[in-house]
Amino acid sequence: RQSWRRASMKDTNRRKSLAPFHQGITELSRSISVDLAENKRLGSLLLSSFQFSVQKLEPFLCGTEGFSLENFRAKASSLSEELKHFVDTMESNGTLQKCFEDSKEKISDLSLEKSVTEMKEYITKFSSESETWDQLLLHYQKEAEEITSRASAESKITEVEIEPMIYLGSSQREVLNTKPNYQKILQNHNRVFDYIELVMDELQGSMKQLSTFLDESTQCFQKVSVQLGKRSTEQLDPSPARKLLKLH
Amino acid sequence: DDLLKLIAEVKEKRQELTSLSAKIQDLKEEYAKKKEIISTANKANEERLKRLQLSVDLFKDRLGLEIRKIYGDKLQFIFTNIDPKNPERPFMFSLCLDEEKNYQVSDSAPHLECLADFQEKLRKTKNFSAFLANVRKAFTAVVYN
Amino acid sequence: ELEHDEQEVDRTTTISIPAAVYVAQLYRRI
Repeated sequence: RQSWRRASMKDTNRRKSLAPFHQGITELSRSISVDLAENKRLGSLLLSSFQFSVQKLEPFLCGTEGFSLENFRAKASSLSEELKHFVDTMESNGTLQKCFEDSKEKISDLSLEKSVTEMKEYITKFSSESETWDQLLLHYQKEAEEITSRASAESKITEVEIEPMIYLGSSQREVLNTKPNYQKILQNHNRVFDYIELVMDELQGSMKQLSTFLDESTQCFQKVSVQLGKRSTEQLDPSPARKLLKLH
Repeated sequence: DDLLKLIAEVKEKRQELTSLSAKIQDLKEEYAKKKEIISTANKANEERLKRLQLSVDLFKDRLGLEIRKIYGDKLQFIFTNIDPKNPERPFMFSLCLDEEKNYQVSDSAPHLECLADFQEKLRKTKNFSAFLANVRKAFTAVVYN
Repeated sequence: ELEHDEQEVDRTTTISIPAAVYVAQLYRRI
């Protein structure tokens, strides 16, 4: 519509639009290799933008009074070095990387969504499998009932090989379903057994120490006993019984 | 004269009295010293006997054997802890020296046939502990038979 | 009394103590 055209709007109401990119500027982006990582490309863009600015500024300043080209180029070169160092620092501390982090968060969200979808698929698959098993079980139960009713009608004793499952009447099925999970119970007991093992190890250590102490004490007592025995034997009379008998 | 004589006698008696008093004093001191010595000796003897009795009691308890000196210059050996049903039951025999100063065993209760053999072995070997060990074994065999 | 005490000490020294010593030594030998 005409009312939508930018040319028909008055100055203050004129819709602002972006200025077109200068061709030189777009060339800067294109000259940076896409094989580099994103943060490195951004760093290169910053440096090449500065150099481009310096190049564009130089001819304008050449005509001004007091302008020294050598000084200008020297300053531009040192500034370029500083900027390069600054860009390297930003690259190494991850500042440049943060500019791209939004997109990465989106990528991790995507992978989470993918896992959730997979889980839903598995759940659906297992549910349908479980239904199939239930149907199979019902089918076998019906067959079992048919066989038992047929057998009583025929009144013939025939040996029928029945799967153990068919022995299960409804009451037995209940009992089996409420069978405790022995594996889990054993696993729960494992912790207790671990503690018991620790305690037993401690006990064993203590008993060994006690046994060593007992041996050492016994040896010590034996030594002392032998020493005392030797001392007392030295003072013994050769025939105390006779002396005793002779004593009035 | 009579008076003079009496006076002399009295003087003499007085001197005698003094010397007797001195003697009595000496005797008292001697008595006190001896009493002190005897008391010390008594205490020492008691102490020694007490210690000896302790060791005798220990042996008696550990060996299950009591040794007594009895009338007629005999030694009596009394064993206990032989009968498991009655540990206090005593098993005994006597030992003395004959005219030739050899060991002679007698009066065993209960009677042991082999006691005479043990006596001969003791006379030859003079090994008292083996002799007593054999007697104990013999008494034990009597109980178990 | 003193004589009696002296005799008592003598008896202990010459008979009782030696007898106890011999008994103890006999036990030790056994």
